[in-house]
Amino acid sequence: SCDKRLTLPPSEITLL
Amino acid sequence: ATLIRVMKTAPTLGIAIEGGAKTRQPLPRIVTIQRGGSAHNCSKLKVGQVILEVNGISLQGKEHREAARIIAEAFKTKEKDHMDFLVTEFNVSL
Repeated sequence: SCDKRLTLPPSEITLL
Repeated sequence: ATLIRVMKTAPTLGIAIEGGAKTRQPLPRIVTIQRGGSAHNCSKLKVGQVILEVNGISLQGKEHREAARIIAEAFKTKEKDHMDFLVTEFNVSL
């Protein structure tokens, strides 16, 4: 699952 | 996991979150806590905590914007003067 996570895009950041 | 109650003591919640389904960070993680916000005033939420649920609504499988909307609406609603966060210190491996 480590490889899979590395291929996933980084997430955006939202201020709430 | 830990249940944390955040009272709405300031006009803003004052947290920044990163993560959501289909990203490297599968659940929203707190990356910033703003001074003077309700989260800072409550002093129980910490940077690095992963948010599992908000007011009983699971964020698992929710994409970033959906999760952010759920948190924002829970803060905006006038029905409650607080919000309940279920958080964990660790990344839940999904």
